Amino acid sequence: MFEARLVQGSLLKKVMEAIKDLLNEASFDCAHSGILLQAMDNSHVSLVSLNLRKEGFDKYRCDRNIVMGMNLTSMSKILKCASNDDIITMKAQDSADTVTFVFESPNQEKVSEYEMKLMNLDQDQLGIPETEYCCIIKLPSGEFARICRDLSQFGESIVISCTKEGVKFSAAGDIGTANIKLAQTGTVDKEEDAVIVDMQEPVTLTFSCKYLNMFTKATPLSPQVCLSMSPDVPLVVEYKIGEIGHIRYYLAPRIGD
Amino acid sequence: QGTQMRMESFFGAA
Repeated sequence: MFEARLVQGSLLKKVMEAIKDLLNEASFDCAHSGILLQAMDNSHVSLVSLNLRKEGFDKYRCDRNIVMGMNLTSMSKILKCASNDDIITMKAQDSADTVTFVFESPNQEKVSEYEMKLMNLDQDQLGIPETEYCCIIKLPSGEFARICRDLSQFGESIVISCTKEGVKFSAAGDIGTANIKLAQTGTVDKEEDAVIVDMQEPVTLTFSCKYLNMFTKATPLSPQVCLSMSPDVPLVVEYKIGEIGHIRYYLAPRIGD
Repeated sequence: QGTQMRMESFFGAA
């Protein structure tokens, strides 16, 4: 028996919005410690890694490890039927071919149940090595989304350049060029408003705008985003998911001319 | 604007 109950059901709705444009389907690996999902987009340019710890749920039970292959378009349709203040429970029998979503209104007056067929997915799992990154940049997630959106007007790529002075985002195309520099902030009232740059070595890498913009669908999950970069390795874009876990997007760089 | 690399170039099979 697998059962995971989340009083703050809106978090699950936001997680779905954050992955459904990038992935058509994905396996949810449910284990005693929590739920993991790792999947590449169709083009294998990016990878999504989602981690929801058991401690973050209001009730969590997983007697045996189960892998639930889900069509994310279908799952998204179902989660759209949940109100933002609904309590969401996911449950499945040990060797079931369906998963059930239960939505309870806060006053328990309305209870909706949706059963969805599971899929057998044969997805390639990649081993993500532990990496010490040269540059770790924390910035407000809304600011990052704004920068990606604004620079998308200029070209297909965004160059992210991190030095000890701060971080620079640039794009170039037919209409001209754009450069946005963010300096490390001094003291701020709220920690989430800060721009913090932790740099060992300066790094400059080029990434696809299209994917960066898809990652920013996770913005409602967290006021802050963390970018980790090292030369010639994928960028990591991480959003915390409340007290439950995190979503990490890995994006392979564009290399050469 | 460069060659788009793929994830397999960096991360091997688990």
